[in-house]
Amino acid sequence: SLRCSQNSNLCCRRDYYVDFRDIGWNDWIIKPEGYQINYCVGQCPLHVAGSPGMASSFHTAVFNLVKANNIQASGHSCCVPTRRRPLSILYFDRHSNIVKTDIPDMIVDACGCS
Amino acid sequence: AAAEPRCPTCAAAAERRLLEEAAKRQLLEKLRLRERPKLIHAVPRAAVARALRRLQVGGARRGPEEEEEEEERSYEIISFAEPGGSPSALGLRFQFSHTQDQDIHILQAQLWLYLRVPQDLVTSLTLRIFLAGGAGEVAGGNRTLLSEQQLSARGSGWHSLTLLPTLQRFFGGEGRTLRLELESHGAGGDIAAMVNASWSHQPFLVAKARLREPGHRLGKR
Repeated sequence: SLRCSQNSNLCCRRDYYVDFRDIGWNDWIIKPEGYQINYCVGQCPLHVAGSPGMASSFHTAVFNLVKANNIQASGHSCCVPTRRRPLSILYFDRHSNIVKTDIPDMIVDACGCS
Repeated sequence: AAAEPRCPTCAAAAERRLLEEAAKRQLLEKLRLRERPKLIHAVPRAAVARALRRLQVGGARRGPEEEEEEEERSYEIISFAEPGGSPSALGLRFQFSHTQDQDIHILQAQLWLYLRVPQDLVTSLTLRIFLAGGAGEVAGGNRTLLSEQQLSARGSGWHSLTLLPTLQRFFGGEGRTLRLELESHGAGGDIAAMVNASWSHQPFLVAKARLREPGHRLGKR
């Protein structure tokens, strides 16, 4: 997947790090000190529909469907997360118990066109 | 946030505020919290560090079979004891907050006690651990014997006691306040005196639990 840069408006992953001190939550979240709230943004013109999919065959399949069904070129697919990972977190609950858990699918690692 | 022409940096500040609000919402939603916890009392950093060391020791890696149960969430919880109400036995109270519809399965549970024992003395105790009943239960009220364990201590130090499997019943019910009572027998001395002598090392419970969210379809792969 592409990380967003200035000279492309194609579907990409925009990185953003939230520091828990900046939002005043570092008193109850023990670890980590913040996390990447990345998100997907950008255009998905038809010729990139399904890329970078899980496998190049996925892109080919989607592209053939587009041609076979003569979908209007104006159509667009969506720029969505294609791979995410968990966030391990250690925090105090309201009874000052310490809780450690993994939050699944919390961090966007890669984006792609649906 | 469209950047106003006269203030290009406003867009960055607006984006930052937007993302910070999104991060707060996402964290609370994923942790199933309605709002951020307001801590009732601060836990001494030394106690946190000490308890976390126990968590690392006890927190076994997940086995391959557990990877399959990814749909369930595994939690590790450290709960610091508040003094209980029983004069004769050592009364410990732990507060938990879990919603009724969560199906909690306790995998491991240890109670850690710091016993203050004179340096040159080797003491041997027979400890009985009870699950005390409803609110304000006095010693000897309706209690369930969780376990009876031998404990020998040479000098002061930390000792762990296993609390399964009866504790599962507490978490399976509506319990939110766990009351334990410890009584000691034998020539080794009084457990309440040994533990209360150093409340700076307050007892704590380390539990490893697996939690199934309500209405969760468990896909066996």
